[in-house]
Amino acid sequence: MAQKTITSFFKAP
Amino acid sequence: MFEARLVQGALLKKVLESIKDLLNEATWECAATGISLQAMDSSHVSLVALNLRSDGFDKYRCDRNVSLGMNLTNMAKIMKCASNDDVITIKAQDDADTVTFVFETPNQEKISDYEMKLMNLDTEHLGIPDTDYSCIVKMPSVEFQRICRDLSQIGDSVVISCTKEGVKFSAAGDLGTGNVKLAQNANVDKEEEAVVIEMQEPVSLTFACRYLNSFTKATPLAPQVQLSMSSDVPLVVEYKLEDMGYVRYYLAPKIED
Repeated sequence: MAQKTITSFFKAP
Repeated sequence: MFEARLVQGALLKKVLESIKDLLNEATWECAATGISLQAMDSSHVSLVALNLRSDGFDKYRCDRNVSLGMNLTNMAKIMKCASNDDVITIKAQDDADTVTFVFETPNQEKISDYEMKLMNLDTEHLGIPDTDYSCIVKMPSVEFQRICRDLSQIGDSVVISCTKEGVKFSAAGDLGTGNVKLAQNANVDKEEEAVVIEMQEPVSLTFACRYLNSFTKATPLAPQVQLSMSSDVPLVVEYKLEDMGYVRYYLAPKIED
């Protein structure tokens, strides 16, 4: 399985 | 001028313990409404967001917003110098390059102050979208800690599966497999022992044990923990601080290659 990162869900405004 | 005084200083020590595993450094954003912090771990897999409301402090003054960038390892060294029953005050001048921690014994007979250098951290604040989660599980925080610890003996990942009947935690590895099922149980003597599930639709998600175990460092902060899950979005693990705010952790799921 591959680990996703938080930045692929939450973006800097 | 920023000044925040907390009679229950142990709370601040516990908050720091709950984040220092994941974060080497972070910026404490101080405003009139309170102190907040948002930071990702160095791998950008998890995110910590905490809030300590100003009305939860015994004295709180914040004339203008200040950002206090701190090395959390160093802050933890200083916090270790405070006893659990000490009153803790955090002070900083506007535009200061240091922060001062004052520890007072309850009888005021011993007063210690420690000044720590601040850091200029280039932190990006991420927007966390409002989400209607498919499943929200509330359970004893000690139970969650125990399950994460036990299953990390079995494998690197935990699958959390939630239906309206209960929540199941599963791990698999070279030695075999392990499953822990908790049934919904709201009829308990003590509210903090309840397992409560609010489910819109069932979910099953996979997460790295390592991060879940780090999150459980917050266990001393709250008797209950809340897990919020939806398919293909980060898990939220929330510890509510009584009359004060919260520590929330977000963890990106693992997905099929």
